[in-house]
Amino acid sequence: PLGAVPLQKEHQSQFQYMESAFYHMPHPSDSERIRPYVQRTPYPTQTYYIQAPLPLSDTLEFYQRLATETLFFVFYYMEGTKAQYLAAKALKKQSWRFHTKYMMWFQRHEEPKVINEEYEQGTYIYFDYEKWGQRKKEGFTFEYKYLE
Amino acid sequence: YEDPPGLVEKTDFLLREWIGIYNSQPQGRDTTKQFTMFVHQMNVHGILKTDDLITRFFRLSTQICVETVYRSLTDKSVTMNLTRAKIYHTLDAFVKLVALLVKHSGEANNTNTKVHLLNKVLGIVAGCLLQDHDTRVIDFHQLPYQRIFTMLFLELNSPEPVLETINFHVLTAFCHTLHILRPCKAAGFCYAWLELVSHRVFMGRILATTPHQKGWPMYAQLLIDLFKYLAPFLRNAELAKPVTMLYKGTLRVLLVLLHDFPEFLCDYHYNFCDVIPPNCIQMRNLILSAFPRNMRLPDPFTPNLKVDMLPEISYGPRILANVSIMITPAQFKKELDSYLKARAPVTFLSELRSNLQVSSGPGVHYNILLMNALILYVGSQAISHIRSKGHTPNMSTIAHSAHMDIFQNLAVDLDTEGRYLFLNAIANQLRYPNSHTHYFSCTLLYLFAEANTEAIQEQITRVLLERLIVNRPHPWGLLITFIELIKNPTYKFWSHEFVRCAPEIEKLFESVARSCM
Amino acid sequence: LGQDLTALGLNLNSPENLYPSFGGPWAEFPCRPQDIDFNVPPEYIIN
Repeated sequence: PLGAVPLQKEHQSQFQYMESAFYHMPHPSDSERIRPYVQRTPYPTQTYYIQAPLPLSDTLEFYQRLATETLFFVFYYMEGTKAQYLAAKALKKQSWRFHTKYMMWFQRHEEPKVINEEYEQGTYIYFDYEKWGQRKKEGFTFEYKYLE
Repeated sequence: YEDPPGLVEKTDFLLREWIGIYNSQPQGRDTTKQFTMFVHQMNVHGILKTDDLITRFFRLSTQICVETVYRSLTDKSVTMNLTRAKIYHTLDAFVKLVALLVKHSGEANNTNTKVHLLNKVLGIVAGCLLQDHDTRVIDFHQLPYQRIFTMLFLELNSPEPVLETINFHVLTAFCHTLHILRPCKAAGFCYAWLELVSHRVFMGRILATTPHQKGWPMYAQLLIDLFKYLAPFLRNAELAKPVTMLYKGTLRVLLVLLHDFPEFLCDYHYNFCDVIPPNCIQMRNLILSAFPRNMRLPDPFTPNLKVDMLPEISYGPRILANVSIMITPAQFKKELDSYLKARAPVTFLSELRSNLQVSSGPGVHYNILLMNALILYVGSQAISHIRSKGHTPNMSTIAHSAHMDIFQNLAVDLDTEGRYLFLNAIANQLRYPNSHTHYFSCTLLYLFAEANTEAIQEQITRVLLERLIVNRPHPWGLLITFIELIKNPTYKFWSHEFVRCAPEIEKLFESVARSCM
Repeated sequence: LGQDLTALGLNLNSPENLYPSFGGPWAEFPCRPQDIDFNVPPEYIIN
């Protein structure tokens, strides 16, 4: 039963400001730190493409099901984010270990020939982010001071 | 005014110098070393000599950054993504400089100088925004200011010991700034404003990590600022696209609060309902539906649910509004208290309506804030009064009392508009199981049963029904009250003419009844 | 009758809090993990 309350002059002026702002709404990336590669910039893809993040795609279980290459992509192209953190955790679950000097992930190819307090030595697989591929390294010394 | 000669050029030079330094660093690298050298340069140029010069430096830097953004935005030769990247690099460098100056100003443990400098900078940026907003009018653009505020907040909330010690001051400074920039004051900034207020880091800090809910009152104030701005547009349901955008954004934020911080909505429901227009049914329902996370709500559709036997019913909800002082003028409050005490003089009742009426502005004939305060105050007093006699509120103990005299008088004496507001004030207390929900549920049913005209009964039904037919969520107290009304034969609900006043109404009642049964 | 609040892009049945990945008042869905700053070990900041 409440009658309409006509907008006052100040409301009309406010509406004018709001309406002009409506035509340049904040952009998602305006609220995010600059990302080296993957900004938060929605792009109008075909509506039949998946538009929303997959359910539970921000869980470790989801990352553990991703291919190793994908985890490396996430790790090197989404640094400083929760995605990088999850990718690193998933890699560790697959016995990859991060070498902080070479900034590469290593995995034992076989039991190391030498293991002592400072290092272990043997044959490893590592992911070379410059050549973007896995390589085998024999006789490599993994100094524990570089183990993350 | 009267910037010393050459200061603008100096500032421009230093700012460009710093932007170059900052952007030559890999993203996220520590820039403390470069900063130390740059501060030396600022000293050489005399910028840090006096408070006044520092202030001018920040204002001029802000203006230079903002001008750079406006120029970039008008440059159509590059894509918007590239424009944005360029703008971010400029603004983020300025923000980093500010953050480092705040962090390193004064001794490490001297929070005052840091907080003082932060408040100064925020005030300067806010002042530039308001001036820009009023100068450019529809050409105003939120981007530079939103970016500066957002990035500065993120910088000052980095997990560093020196910042943790001043974090509550930082939050307070930002809340003050956002209150100064509330949508009523800078409508062109309203979308960016809501983006800032609802930023995940801002919400997390203010509502979750700040201990003892110290940030809650500030956050509530910002939401009240938002509701006050939206109210005139929502009140007339004039949902032009720009309003709908802001309204839906508000709903999203409220949904996050309902899901993550329901106790916050419980605590401030009264304050929010005071500023949300009465016709904003769903948004108000959303707030009234909040209940403490440790509470398990009994299914309102449970057959023969004994509400008064629920343990929670004996506890009062936390009401942070000081309702008592909202009852003005003092003389009226005095007469009210003496009537509640002595159930006299009877003239108090006959003058009640005029105390609630305001000058007949268009569509505004009643003092809604006073109405809400009166209802909650009298109801709270009633509960205490009943308990003081060793009883608990129920359909008989609430009757024949000064408190119920007031409610029945209002039900009979007010006109349709006034009674609608009166019944709304009662319905706004129908929330999760607590003593207020129970008392006001009984009161509404009692008023229905004792009504001397069918119009009152119809209006009580309307007030409940309009809250039930909107999309979810529905407050628990609303559901149990309506179910009781339609199920309990005492109220002879289905025998009333208005239940069949139109075929679609009849169908509506039956469908609601079916869902309730 | 108001909005369908379940269609605003928020997972209201989530057992986790929504605010840490809240995409903002205009976002149709939550932030993705790559949108959310995380305090990763400094060694991970490779670029």
